[in-house]
Amino acid sequence: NADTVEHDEL
Amino acid sequence: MNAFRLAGDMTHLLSVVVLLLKIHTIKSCAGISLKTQELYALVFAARYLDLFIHFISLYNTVMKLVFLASSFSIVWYMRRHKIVRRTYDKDHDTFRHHFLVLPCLALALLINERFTFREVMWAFSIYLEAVAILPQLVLLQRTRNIDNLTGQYVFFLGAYRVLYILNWIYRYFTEPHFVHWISWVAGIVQTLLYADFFYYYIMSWKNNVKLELPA
Repeated sequence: NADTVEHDEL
Repeated sequence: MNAFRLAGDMTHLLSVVVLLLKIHTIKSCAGISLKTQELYALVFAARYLDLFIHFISLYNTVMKLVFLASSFSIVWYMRRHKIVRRTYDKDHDTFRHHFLVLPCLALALLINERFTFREVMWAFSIYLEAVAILPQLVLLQRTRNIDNLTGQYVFFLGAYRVLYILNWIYRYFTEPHFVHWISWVAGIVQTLLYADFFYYYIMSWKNNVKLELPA
């Protein structure tokens, strides 16, 4: 999804 | 998830366990900065806004819940618990931590990955985490007898930051699209703040003497 930034860290 | 990231998360978790051990078992928060703990509670609240909206993994969700619950309960213990709060060194914990919050918020409004509420809050949490250790480091400098658990707590927190940098270097070379320069710059600043502490911590460990930071 181009509208969300992936933050997979804590 | 690579080994550096997992090791980083585990040292972060370990730091929280050490602090809870001190507070819950020994019923003491001597040498611990309430200001830093309040900032961490704010950091996690701002960063994990997507907790129930954006699912990444069970591991991720559980860890977020652990960090949220532990940070707020530590603040509760230090403020409200009738035995623990008496051990709080209020007179030396004088860092004006409120003055860190607004500049971080302003910076997040200016520099973010996307100008949305969640992304601004995410950037805010990254900037605030970078400086949240400052009141704790100032308090340590003013503490005559730094006990082992307090020293270990700060050491594990710093180790977590170092391991996260190694994790980013690893991810940079293995994941072509992994570029989060906001967290990198803030993370490097945050880690550098520990440099002085690390030096004295390792020296005290090497020479087998009690940890003391020069004022």
